[in-house]
Amino acid sequence: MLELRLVQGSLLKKVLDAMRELVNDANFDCSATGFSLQAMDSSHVALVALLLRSEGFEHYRCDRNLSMGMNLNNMSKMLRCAGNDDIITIKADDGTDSVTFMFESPNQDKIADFEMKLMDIDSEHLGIPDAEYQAIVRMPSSEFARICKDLSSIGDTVVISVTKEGVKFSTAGDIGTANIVCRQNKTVDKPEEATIIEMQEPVSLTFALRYLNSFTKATPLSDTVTISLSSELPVVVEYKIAEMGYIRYYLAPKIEE
Amino acid sequence: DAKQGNILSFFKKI
Repeated sequence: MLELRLVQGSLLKKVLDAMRELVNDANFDCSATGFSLQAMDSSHVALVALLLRSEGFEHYRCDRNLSMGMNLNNMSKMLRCAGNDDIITIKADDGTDSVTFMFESPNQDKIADFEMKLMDIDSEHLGIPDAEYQAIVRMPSSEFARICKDLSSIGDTVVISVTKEGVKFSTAGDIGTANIVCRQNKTVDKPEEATIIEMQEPVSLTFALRYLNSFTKATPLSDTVTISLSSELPVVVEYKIAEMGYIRYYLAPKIEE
Repeated sequence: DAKQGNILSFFKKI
């Protein structure tokens, strides 16, 4: 028996919007720790890892570990029927092939339940080793989204370089080139507007902008984004989900032949 | 031209 009650139901809608461009079908894993997911895009270039910790739910009952295969577009279709202020409860019985999403309006005058068929998904779980990153950049998530969007109108790939001067995003295309440098800036009114660069050593890596633009669909989940870079490793783009967990995207770099 | 890397060459299946 599984029953997860999330008062801030809109958060689940945002989580789905943050993943469904990248991944079609995925297994949601439910355990005492929380509600989690790990999935790669179809070309195995990017990986998304989601964790919503059990403590973040108003009610969390998961009698035994359960893996539920869902089509993210279908799940999103159902969640879009929930009001933004609705409380969402996810329910599943042991051994059934469906999951129920229950939506309750804040004053309890409307209660809806949507039952969705589950799928058998053959997914591979990957071990992500802890790594020391050469550079970690924290910046406003809206600024990162703007940079990725702007650069993708010029080129297909971005070189992200971190030096003691700051973090530089560069691209080149048929019509020309573009460079955007963000310097460390801690002297802001609000901490979420700061750009903070922790650099052990300079690093420069090339990535496909198409994937980074997909990652920025998570912008509504967090005011800030953390970008962790090391040569020879996928970049980690992390959006913290307040009081609940995170959504992390890993993107394999482009490698010079 | 740079070649696109693959996640499976960095992270192993468990």
